[in-house]
Amino acid sequence: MGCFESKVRREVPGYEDPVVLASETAFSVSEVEALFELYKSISSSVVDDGLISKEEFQLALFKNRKKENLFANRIFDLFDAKRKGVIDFGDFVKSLSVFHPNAPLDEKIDFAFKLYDMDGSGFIERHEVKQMLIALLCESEMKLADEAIEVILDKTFSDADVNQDGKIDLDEWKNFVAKNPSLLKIMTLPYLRDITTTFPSFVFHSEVDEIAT
Amino acid sequence: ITPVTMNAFELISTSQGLNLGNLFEK
Repeated sequence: MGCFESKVRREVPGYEDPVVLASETAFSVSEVEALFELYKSISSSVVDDGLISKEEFQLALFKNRKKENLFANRIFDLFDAKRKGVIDFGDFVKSLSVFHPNAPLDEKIDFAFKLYDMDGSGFIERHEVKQMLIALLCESEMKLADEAIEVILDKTFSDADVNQDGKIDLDEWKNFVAKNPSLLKIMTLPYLRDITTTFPSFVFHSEVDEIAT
Repeated sequence: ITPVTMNAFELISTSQGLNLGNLFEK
C-alpha cells in the first residue's frame, strides 16, 4: 500500500519530498503530509490534474467558482510562484508557510507588501490602494462618497508615506506595520499550528515512517 | 467608528478574499 501511495504522489505535478519541504518551511514533515490531503481535495475539485487552477482556488475560498475577487486573484498570483497560471504542491506549501503562526515576521511583511504592490513596481501606489478600496466597497456592498475615499487615502498616505513622494516603499511599509500590527493579522492562520488534527486522514497515508527507514 | 477614521489597509484587510481560513473549511 505504501508503494502504491508513493507512486500516486510522485505522479502529482510539482509534488516535492515532504522532508525537503518541511526543511524549507515552518511545517513539520507530518504537517506537509496533512497539507497534501487538502491540496489533493482542492486540486481535483474542477479538473483532476493535480494542480490548483484559479477557478479551483476561488471555489475553495468562496464555495463558488465564478466569484471574481481582486484580493483572491492577488493571493493566487503570489502563490503561483513559478508564474505558470496554476499552483503546484510545492508552491502551495511554501506560500501557506508564510501564514504559519511561527513563520518569520519579515516573511509576512514582505508577502503583504507584494500583495498590495499590485503591478510589482516595488511601491504601493495611491492608485493601487484606491483600486483595492473600491473593490472592497463593491464586495461588501458599502457605499462611500468619492470625497470620503480620498480622505481615507490622504490619511493613509499621510501616515505611511513618510517621505511624501506619493508611494509607499518597503521600508515605509515595515515602519507602518510596526506601528499598526493589526494590519498583519490576515497574514497568520491559527489553523496551521495544529494542522494534523484538522486533517487526521493523513495518518493513513503518511510516508513518514518509510522515509525514516 | 466611521470608515474615514480608519486607514485604507485596515479596511482592505477585512476582505473575504484575504481570508485564507476558508480553504480549510469543507
